[in-house]
Amino acid sequence: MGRVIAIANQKGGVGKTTTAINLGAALALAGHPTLLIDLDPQGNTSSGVGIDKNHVDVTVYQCLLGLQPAEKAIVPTQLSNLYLFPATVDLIGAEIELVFLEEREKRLCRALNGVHDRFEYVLIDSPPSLGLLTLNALTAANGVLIPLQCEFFALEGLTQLLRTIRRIKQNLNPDLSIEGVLLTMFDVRTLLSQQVADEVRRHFEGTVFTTVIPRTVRLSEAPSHGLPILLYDPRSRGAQAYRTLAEELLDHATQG
Amino acid sequence: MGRVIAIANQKGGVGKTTTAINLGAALALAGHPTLLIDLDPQGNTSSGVGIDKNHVDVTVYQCLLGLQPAEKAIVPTQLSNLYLFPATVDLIGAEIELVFLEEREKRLCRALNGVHDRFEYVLIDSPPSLGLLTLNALTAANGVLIPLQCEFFALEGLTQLLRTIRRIKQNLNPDLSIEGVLLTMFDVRTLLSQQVADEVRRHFEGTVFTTVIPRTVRLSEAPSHGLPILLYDPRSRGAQAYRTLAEELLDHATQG
Ligand SMILES: Nc1ncnc2c1ncn2[C@@H]1O[C@H](COP(=O)(O)OP(=O)(O)OP(=O)(O)O)[C@@H](O)[C@H]1O
Ligand SMILES: Nc1ncnc2c1ncn2[C@@H]1O[C@H](COP(=O)(O)OP(=O)(O)OP(=O)(O)O)[C@@H](O)[C@H]1O
Ligand SMILES: [Mg+2]
Ligand SMILES: [Mg+2]
Repeated sequence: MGRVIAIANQKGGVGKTTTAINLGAALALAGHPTLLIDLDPQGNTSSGVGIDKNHVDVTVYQCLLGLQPAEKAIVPTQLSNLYLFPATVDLIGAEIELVFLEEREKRLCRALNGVHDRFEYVLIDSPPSLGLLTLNALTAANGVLIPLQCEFFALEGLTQLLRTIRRIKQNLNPDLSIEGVLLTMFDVRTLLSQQVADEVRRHFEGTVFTTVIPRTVRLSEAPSHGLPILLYDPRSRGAQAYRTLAEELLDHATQG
Repeated sequence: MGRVIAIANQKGGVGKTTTAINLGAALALAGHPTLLIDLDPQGNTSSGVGIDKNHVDVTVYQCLLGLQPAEKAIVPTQLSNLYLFPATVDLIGAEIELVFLEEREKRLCRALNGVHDRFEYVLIDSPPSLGLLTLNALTAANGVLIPLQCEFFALEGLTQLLRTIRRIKQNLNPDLSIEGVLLTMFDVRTLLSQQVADEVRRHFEGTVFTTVIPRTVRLSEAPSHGLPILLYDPRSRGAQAYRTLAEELLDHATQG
């Protein structure tokens, strides 16, 4: 039974999609069958791994509404151990439509039943909000990985996010735990990055990944080629950082 | 009667808040009374201008639900011509609660009745989604300013955003027009920035602001001091860029 990890933070542009794609690729290249779920209507994870969203048969949206089984929605990617549950534009309407459904927070959890036996890891890329799509991700997950950009505004939303995680854990998903806080876009040249990193490590002692993702141009170029950084530029600092993150995550699992 | 401009893009982290704060400050310093409305539950605009969100009497949320008049929610900032309609955590619940209200997209428009006569410009900072809060901003606005980060993923969401703007214009707000697309976080050292900028100018001929906001560390440092860049470092490239943007906006208005 695979470990389901929601990659979530309602602050926008902090590296959720970049982490989903590249951590997923690193786990797959290390031999662990991994499923990426794109729960963001923008579908950046889908295009970041080179999938054409206009030629998708069954979408996450149809599975959330129970119209199609999840197996039918899963497509292969360029990496043999990496699969994708693609998002499409119809997901935009889902936030409002889900409000009226029964067990609206558990739709993803139900859709995944039976699917996660095929994978060792399932990574869910969520949209930048605390709406019903992100609540579905948190309800279906065993752990939450919180990417945190090393900038001032990124600190602000953390309390709200942690409060939401606690609420989901109490009411909907007692299994939910924090996998860790991941510092992203760390810029060695600025004092601000160091200050934010120090503050986060002080507040979240013990839950911050040792691996820090540096701000590098190669990471922001890779998606325009539809490739994870590990295929686009395997020797880059970005690729190395995500490999190290995958190793750290695998260590967590063995320590239990 | 002031001009109401929604600053919107569902892609996260593209510079919506940074543009609201600093364009607002530049307009205010040029002598134009300006109101900033923080419609994002994260409340980054509020803290970016140094307002303590825990000591706010009346919030945007109460005004959206019609519980309080907007005049009571408006607070002064460090700049004499710049005022703020602060956001607070209770705004998180608004997205779901608004779904059940009548005229749910027009709540902000109604709350602003009579308020915008006091201001020449009203800038609305929206959250990174196309949910009911952003729809309220688009329904209350005369124009939409679209900040666009010069990166690959930022291009992806544009078609969805333009489709939503067209829908609002047809069904809810015939006045709505595109004020312009603003290129942000432009990094002269990378090819990617130049490629994205060229592609945007080709697609959106005539609606892209001539002013381009450069990626500068000073811009990301300013909010940690609760100050717009024009007060934090008035001679910086970021301050100069937002002054030029304000002039360009004012020119638009005189040309009509
Ligand atoms: N470490 C990094 N170095 C440089 N650029 C990065 C890095 N991580 C992400 N980026 C770029 O920064 C932008 C934001 O990252 P990304 O889209 O992954 O964030 P997100 O949290 O998924 O955004 P959203 O909130 O819109 O879903 C993207 O253009 C991405 O390519
Ligand atoms: N031109 C710039 N140069 C450098 N950093 C910038 C620039 N503009 C914004 N930033 C920083 O980038 C981050 C994202 O910007 P900002 O928060 O304004 O975007 P946003 O679109 O409002 O994000 P969200 O989608 O979460 O509301 C912030 O940490 C901000 O300080
Ligand atoms: Mg994303
Ligand atoms: Mg913002």
